[in-house]
Amino acid sequence: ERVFVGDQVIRVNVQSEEDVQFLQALEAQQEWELDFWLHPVSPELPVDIRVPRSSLSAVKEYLHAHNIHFTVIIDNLQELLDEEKAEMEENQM
Amino acid sequence: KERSTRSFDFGAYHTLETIYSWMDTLVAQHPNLVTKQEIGRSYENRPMYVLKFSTGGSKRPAIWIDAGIHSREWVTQATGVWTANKIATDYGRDTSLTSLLNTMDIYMLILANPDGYVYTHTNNRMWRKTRSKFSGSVCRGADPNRNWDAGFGGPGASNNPCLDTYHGPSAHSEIEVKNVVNLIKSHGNFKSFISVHAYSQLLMYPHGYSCNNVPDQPELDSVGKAAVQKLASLYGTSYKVGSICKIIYQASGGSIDWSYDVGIKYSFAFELRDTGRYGFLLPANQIIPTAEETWLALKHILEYVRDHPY
Repeated sequence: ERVFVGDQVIRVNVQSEEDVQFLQALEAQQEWELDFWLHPVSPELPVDIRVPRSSLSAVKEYLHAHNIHFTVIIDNLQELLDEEKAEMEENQM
Repeated sequence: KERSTRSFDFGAYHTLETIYSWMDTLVAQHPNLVTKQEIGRSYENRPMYVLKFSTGGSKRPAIWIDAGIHSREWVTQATGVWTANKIATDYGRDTSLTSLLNTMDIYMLILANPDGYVYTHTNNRMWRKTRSKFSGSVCRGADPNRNWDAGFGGPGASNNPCLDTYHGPSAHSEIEVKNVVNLIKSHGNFKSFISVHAYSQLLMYPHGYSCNNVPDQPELDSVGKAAVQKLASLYGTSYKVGSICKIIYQASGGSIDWSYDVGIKYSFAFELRDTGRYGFLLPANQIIPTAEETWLALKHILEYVRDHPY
């Protein structure tokens, strides 16, 4: 199984059209292998991004550099997946 | 095996095999209302089953509901299971639903992307697309909600097979999409088409490929707003209502754009709830509250469709 150890999901509460544009540029950045759960479209909607562990520091630097505020909503995705899997196995039993 | 729908845990996530097996149980317990029909096979040759709720007649006006076209949106498949059980058990008890089923049929496709769903259980919980292969690319899968013949290949879809919004080589190239198209077209009397996604609390209507209003926009908007008011009455979950293009983003090749353009006026797409902290990893204890509130909105749409024949 693919594992997501250390991957984080961050939420950006978009403030302006300028933020949207910086996030859209981030979306086009394929080498960081970002998984946009909610895409940057307008200042009215938040953006959720799953960031692989290997890209975390680069992405956070990018966001800080453009003064884009974010919060970490899932600190370690694999921990949640492990909990989900354990719960499913328990239910199955 | 689950021996009875009563012992089935609707508040848990299940594998494809368990859900398919549960369908047989549902059919066995409601033989005069529910049938399981195979509408075709997936790319990896898994059967695709619809549950048909019908009290008789031939090609009655019908309502289509699909869930889980994006496989990682697990709360949608789980909500589909709960909803199917709700329809079966409320028939004969709930006057409004009973009157609806006495004149119309409901078709439910709970696992619209079976290969993707299995893949989320076995390999990659974050998988969204189908699992088809394309010559010339190492990447697999097309986004089945960019693959419909509605503005196919336009804005908001990617031509890169390695991206999550890859539209596929041609419209209806994905067999999972083609199977649904074939059923809807051969039936010819669907009056409503509802796709269920997660997450972000939205109720949308066409179009996604264009930001111009559709001719029925005022009516769809008003039905949608009334539906989400009912939804919010249970737990206060707040939904936005609008066209796909205007409330999220321009996206071409979507299912409800296709259904609307082939003449199914009451076409809607749901994005179910998130608690704001989990995204696609919504804890299982949220399944039943999500399904319960969604049912209120769904029922409003179903009743409206019943009361406004066209």
